Amino acid sequence: QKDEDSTIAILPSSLPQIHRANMLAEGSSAATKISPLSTKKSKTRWHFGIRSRSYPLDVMGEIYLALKNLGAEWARPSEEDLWIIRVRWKYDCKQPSTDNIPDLMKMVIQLFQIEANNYLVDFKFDGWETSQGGSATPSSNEDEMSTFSAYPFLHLTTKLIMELAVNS
Amino acid sequence: TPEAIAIEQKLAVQSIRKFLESKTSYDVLPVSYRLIVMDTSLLVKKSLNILLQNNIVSAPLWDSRTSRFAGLLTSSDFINVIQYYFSNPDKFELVDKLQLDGLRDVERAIGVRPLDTGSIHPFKPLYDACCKMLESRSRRIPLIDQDEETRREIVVSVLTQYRILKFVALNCRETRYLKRPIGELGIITEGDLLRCDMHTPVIDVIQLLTQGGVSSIPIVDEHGKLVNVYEAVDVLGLIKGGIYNDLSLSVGEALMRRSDDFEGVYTCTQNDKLVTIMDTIRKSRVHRFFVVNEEGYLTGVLTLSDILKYILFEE
Amino acid sequence: LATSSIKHNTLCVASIVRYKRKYATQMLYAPL
Repeated sequence: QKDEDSTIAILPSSLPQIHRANMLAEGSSAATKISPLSTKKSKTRWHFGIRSRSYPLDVMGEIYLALKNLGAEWARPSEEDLWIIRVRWKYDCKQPSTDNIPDLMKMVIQLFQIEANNYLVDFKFDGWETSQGGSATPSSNEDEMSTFSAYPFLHLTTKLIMELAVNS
Repeated sequence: TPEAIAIEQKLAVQSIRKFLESKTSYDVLPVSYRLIVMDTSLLVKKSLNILLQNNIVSAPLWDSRTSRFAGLLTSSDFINVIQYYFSNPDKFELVDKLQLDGLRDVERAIGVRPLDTGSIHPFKPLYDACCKMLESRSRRIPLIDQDEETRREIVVSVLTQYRILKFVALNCRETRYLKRPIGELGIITEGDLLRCDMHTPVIDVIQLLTQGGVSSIPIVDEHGKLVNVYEAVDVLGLIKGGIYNDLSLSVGEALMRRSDDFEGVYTCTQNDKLVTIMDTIRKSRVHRFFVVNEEGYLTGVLTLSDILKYILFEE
Repeated sequence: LATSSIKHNTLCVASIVRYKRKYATQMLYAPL
């Protein structure tokens, strides 16, 4: 319902183009040197996991080496799943770790082939465990698990990706 | 009749309030949304690039050492850095290498109180989130839940006054009955507003922002006519351009940094009504209305806080 | 896990997480 007698307006002299023209007309010295913030936002290009064109076994070797440097541990791979690493990583944060707060993060790292010599390393969160052994309280049902904070997982993956980037 | 309009307005405000009490902050969230969080070990200047690149002016911080939420990065932090730099021009190196976890030290160094944003659980009533936000004088409030396994905080999202009023404008049909002139409601901030003119040094205007605890300073000409506004978020462009160390820079020159997609300063008069104010909030990214008289002379300002307070507590 | 190209020594990683009935793309920017 348009209210005919509305006097809401945009102040013309506040529009960037008009303001700039006024400043230049005033002969301000700095005005010629100051350019507006660019409106084009360089779009962030997103990838699933990280890409690699190296030889698959080399990629796996790099990952194991990085995990070792970062103090993570992993389950011994079985013959049929050479391309999956089941990681367990102590999240050593400065919180007084009370016994019932799990501090071992589990992660699954898997190598996928996209096409000939084009591979993708995928990282997947796989729950928590407590140092005292045993899995953290498994959520009673799928729905419960929705209050999940990805930030510890995201943090550890940045450390791993940086280790891989620095090593390579 | 004015009496009928007054009664309608009163009932509409009470109905909108009931709406805010019946909804939760979770209801305001889109079905899918993104939340940009920054690790506190990032450099402040890098964080500025990330805000500008993503077209946002604030972001929650996350401390990976303690695995906890570490407050919100807002334009106030960048204003503090500029003021710190002006008090310590020899510390350029330190400012250049300042990390986000160093911002609290900057606050202490220039003697400002940390911005308490408070926080609330996403499933508490939206009305409670509004009250908490107004108490904390912040214009945004983090929604915090707890990770079920690790008991650690999850930042679910951050609600702003603008998003809440837009949610009301989009969902409450009662806003169409808010037909009393805003001049009658006693919600306009009038009197001697902090103001400046186009030649005021931008550093003095930034001081006014801090001193007044406000997020914008109106710029008037020699007769008192409103010509533009300097906003706290304009500081991001100033730092990005690295021109903040030019003491002589006027606020008019600093405004040349504004990007071309800036929508302009919204004005209204005492005779406008909340029905059209809310309609404007529904359609545009507006954060305040400067109140002018028929000739365009500045007489006051109507902020989103003023509107929210009226809806929550008046009538 | 989604990753962005590393730019200016900054890495951004993201994960889409279901929160109750809504979907949050949680993004974390961290320095290299």
